[in-house]
Formats: sequence, C-alpha cells, structure tokens
Amino acid sequence: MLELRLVQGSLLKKVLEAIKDLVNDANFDCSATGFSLQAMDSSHVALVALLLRNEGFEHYRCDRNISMGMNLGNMNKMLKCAGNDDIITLKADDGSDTVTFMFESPNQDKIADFEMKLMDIDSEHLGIPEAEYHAIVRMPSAEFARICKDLSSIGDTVVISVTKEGVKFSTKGDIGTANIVCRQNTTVDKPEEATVIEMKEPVSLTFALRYMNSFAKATPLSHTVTISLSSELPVVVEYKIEDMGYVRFYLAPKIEE
Amino acid sequence: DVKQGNIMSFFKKV
Repeated sequence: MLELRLVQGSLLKKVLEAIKDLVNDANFDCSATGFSLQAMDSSHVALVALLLRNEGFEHYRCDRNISMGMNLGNMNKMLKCAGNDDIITLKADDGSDTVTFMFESPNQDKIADFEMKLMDIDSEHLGIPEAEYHAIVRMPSAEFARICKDLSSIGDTVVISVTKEGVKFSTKGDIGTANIVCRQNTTVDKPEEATVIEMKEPVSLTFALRYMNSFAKATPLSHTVTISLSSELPVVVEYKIEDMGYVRFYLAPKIEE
Repeated sequence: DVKQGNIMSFFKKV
C-alpha cells in the first residue's frame, strides 16, 4: 500500500514540467525515506535525479519499496488537471498496475480521482560517486535561465569558465560571439538574489545549450540554482526543493578529441 | 574536433 499526500500539490506539477521533456519514461522509486527518480535522456547525455523526502509529505505511507514505471508525458497530462492550490495524493495498491492521483481543492469542495496505467520500464540505475568539485556557483535561477536562453539565440554550446574574476558563460555562432560574466555578489537585499562562487581551481567546460535550456524548466521550483563543475566530470545543475529535496541534472561535457 | 560526452562513461551501472 502506497499513499503520499502532498499539501503543496503544485510542487509535483512543477517537477513534471521540469523533467517531462528530458525523459519520456521513468521509474519512480518509493521507499520509507522518500519518493525518488533517476533517469537518463534517450541519448544518454544527461541524467536527472529527483528526491522528495518523506517528511515533506503531510501523510506518507509506503509499506514496502516499490518502483512505478510511468510515462512522464501521460503523468503530466494528469497532473495538469490539478489546480495549483490543490492537495495531491498518490495512491497505489500492492501489485497493482495502476496509480491513482487524487486532487482535492483547498476548501474540499472538489475531489477528483485520476487513475493512470503503470508500465514496465527497463532502466539502468547509475551510481553517482561523491565528488570534490573544482568550482560551485550559486546564483538566482531566473538569471541562469535568462543567460541560457540569450546565449542559445547566438550559438549551440556554452563554455562555462570559473576563475577568480567570476563565472563566464560564452558562446559563438554564425552571427558572432557572446560572453556574459557574473561576479560574486553577496551585497543583496535577499539571500536568494546573491551570486556566490566557491572556487578551488579554475575550471572551463563546454556543454550543449539545448540541455541547459531544458534544465532551466525547473526554475519555478527554486529561487536559486547551484552549478557544480569539475574538469572531466558531468556538471551538476541543482534546484533545491524547499523542505523536501531536490532536482539535480547531470550533463556530460563536450570533449576535445 | 569536439565530441559530446556520454553520461555512462562517467557514472557506472549499479
């Protein structure tokens, strides 16, 4: 028996909006500690890891570990039918091949049940080793989204370089080049508006902007984004979900041959 | 020449 009641149902709607274009089908893993997902995009260039911890749910019952294969496009269709203020409850019986999404309006005057078919998905679970990153940049998520969008109108790839001067996002295309430098800035009114750069070593890596723009769809989940970079490792683009967990995107760099 | 890396060459199956 599985029963997860999320008062802030809009969080789940935002999570699906953030990952549905990157991954078609995925297994949601439910255990006593939380609701999680790990999946790669179809070309195995990017990986998404989601964690929603049990304590973030108003009610969390998961009698035994369960893996539920879902088509994220179909799941998103169902969650779009929930109002932004609705309470969302996920329910599944042991051995069932369906999951039920229950949507309750805040004043309980409308209750909807949507039952979705589960699917068998052969997915490969990858071990993500703990890594010491050369540089970690925390910045407003909207700023990062803006930079990725702007640069993708000039070029297809972004070079992210961290030096003691700051973090530089560069691209080049047929029409010209673009460089955007963000310096550390902690003298802001609100902590979420700060840009904080922790650098152990300078680092410079090249990534496909198409993926960065896909990750930026998680912007509504968090005011800030954390970008962790090390040479010869996938970049981690993390959106923390307040009091609950995170969505982390890993993207393999482009490599000089 | 620049080639797109594959995530599975960094993280191994468990």
